[in-house]
Amino acid sequence: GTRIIYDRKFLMECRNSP
Amino acid sequence: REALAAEIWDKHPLQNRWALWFFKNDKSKTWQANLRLVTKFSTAEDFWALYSHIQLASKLTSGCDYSLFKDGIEPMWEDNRNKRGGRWLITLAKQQRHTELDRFWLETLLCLIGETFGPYSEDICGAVINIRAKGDKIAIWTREAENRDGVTHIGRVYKERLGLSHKVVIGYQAHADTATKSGSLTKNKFVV
Repeated sequence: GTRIIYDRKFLMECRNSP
Repeated sequence: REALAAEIWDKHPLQNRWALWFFKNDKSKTWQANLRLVTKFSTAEDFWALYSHIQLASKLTSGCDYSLFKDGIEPMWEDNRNKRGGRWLITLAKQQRHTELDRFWLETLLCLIGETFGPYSEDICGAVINIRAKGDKIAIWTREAENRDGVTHIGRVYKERLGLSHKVVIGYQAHADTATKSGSLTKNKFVV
């Protein structure tokens, strides 16, 4: 199946989202 | 019910559910009694909520460890999904606790939860950070030491993500060799 891959940039953006 | 749905759908699910463990060295207790499961998470947002809530690794006292493992794998060699595996080991000099330790550990966590190693992310079991007076250590654990392609791919990508120079060599050690070592050094099965 598909694998959920998040790059560093995306994960860092999740940190800052409200 | 709508609020619950919003909460679920606004979060970004991870490929795996992860468990954070904390080890605090208390010599009056057994090794296993000193190991505690902190919590589990399975979204990017829940990871950050946890990360911002706990102490930075550099603030822990000597003898403590954090471990992040896939749900269902215990952070010890004896677990069936670890025992044939090994670890890419990063050993830090004492002064790096104040300069690089927290950055390296966060980068390690992001590599794991983001499934940075592509198809070889299947080989990942978890990661461990040991806070020690003589020098801190960070390691990524994989499940099968004989899987040369997967192990070396993971090592190359990991080294690049940490921003280590080409001159720095990191080694992969099989848990079986670490468990039966006679001296203080375990031989490297692979290096990158």
